[in-house]
Parts: sequence; structure tokens; C-alpha cells
Amino acid sequence: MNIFRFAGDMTHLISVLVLLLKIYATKSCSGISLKTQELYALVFLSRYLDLFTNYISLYNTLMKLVFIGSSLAIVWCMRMHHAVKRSYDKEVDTFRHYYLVLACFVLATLVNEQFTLREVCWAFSIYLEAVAILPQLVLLQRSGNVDNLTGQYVFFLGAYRAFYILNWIYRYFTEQYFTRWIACIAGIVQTALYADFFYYYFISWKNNAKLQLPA
Amino acid sequence: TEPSAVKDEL
Repeated sequence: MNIFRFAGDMTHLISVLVLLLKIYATKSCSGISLKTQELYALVFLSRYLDLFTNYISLYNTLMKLVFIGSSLAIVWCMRMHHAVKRSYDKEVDTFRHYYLVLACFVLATLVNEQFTLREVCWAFSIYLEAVAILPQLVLLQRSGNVDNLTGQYVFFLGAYRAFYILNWIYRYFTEQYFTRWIACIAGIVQTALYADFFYYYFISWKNNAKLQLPA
Repeated sequence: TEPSAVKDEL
């Protein structure tokens, strides 16, 4: 594992911790899209089907468990926890995420490495992860103001994707590794979705001002 | 068909 991959995994982990911290400390999930969180839970459940059949390393197994567990816990909190669910911005979180699921499923049955249940599920999870942030970005755009922890959550998620691209470039030159073209294309699309957010994040950081997205 | 490669990334 190279430094970029590790940095990517760590920023991903930090993003999850920031989100859990926000929900736990403020007992509020305002500014967080439940639809995006549901999509991530689906992403991890369909990607890590190989959890018990395909052992790679203790690190991989633990990280998979953390991502499945934390995404389910966040969805549970936002739906069931009496205080947290009251702060959920239901009226603003109206993205039709079922269409994303349907489109990614159709794409996965058409474009995959092998037409087997596991490979179709893997491709599905890759496509769905690429677009899963959309309901969250739309929610932030609509509400305009972004609180500190929510901004940091999205920033770390975007950083995770950027590090993964550096990881692939590194692996391409050091290992002649370029078999994961489905993941690479989807990963580039996914990272590009953050470009706009990053732009405003850095402006607010440079001016030491609160993060605001233009309507 | 080629066997699908090991997926060592998360």
C-alpha cells in the first residue's frame, strides 16, 4: 500500500468520524442528506460482499467493517433517534435518489468485468459511489449556509477521492497496474463532482470566512 | 473469460 492510498483511506475515515462527531455532539443532522447516507450504506453493502470469502489483509477487513457499520449507524440515527431525526432537513433533501440506484444498477449489468453476481454488485457499488454525493451537494446548495462540521465532512470525502486518483497514478507507474478501469473512470467522475465545492471551500478558507455556496 | 482480478482497494 502506498502513501496516497493510505492518505485516501485515512481522509475517508476522518470524514466519517467528523460526521459521527457532528451528530453525536450536536444531536443534530441538519445540513446532512439522509439520501446520500442511504446510498453510501448501499454502496458498502454491495461492494464488501466478499468480506468473508476474500481475505486480503486485516487492515482491509477492519476498514470494510468500519465503513459498513458506520454508514448503517448514521442512517439508523437519522431515521430513528428521536432528537437527531427532528433536525433532519426533510423538505430540502428531495433528490430522487432511487433513480440513481436504478441507473447504476442498469449500467452495472451492462458494463462490468464479468457477468457474475459479485462483479455486477461490485460495478454497481462503484457507479453508485461516484454519484452518491449528489443529494448532499444539492442540499448544501439549497440551504446556502454550510456549518463547519458539515463543510469539513464533505471536504474530507472529496480529499479521499483525490488521494485515490494519485494512488492510481502512482500504481500505474510502479506496478503497471491498470486493470481497474471501471473504478478509475467512475473515480474521476466522482472527484470532478467535488470541484465546485472545493473552489468555494478554499475561497472561504483563504478569506477566513464562513463557507457559503452561491444559490 | 479471464478471472476477475483481486480487489485490494476499498
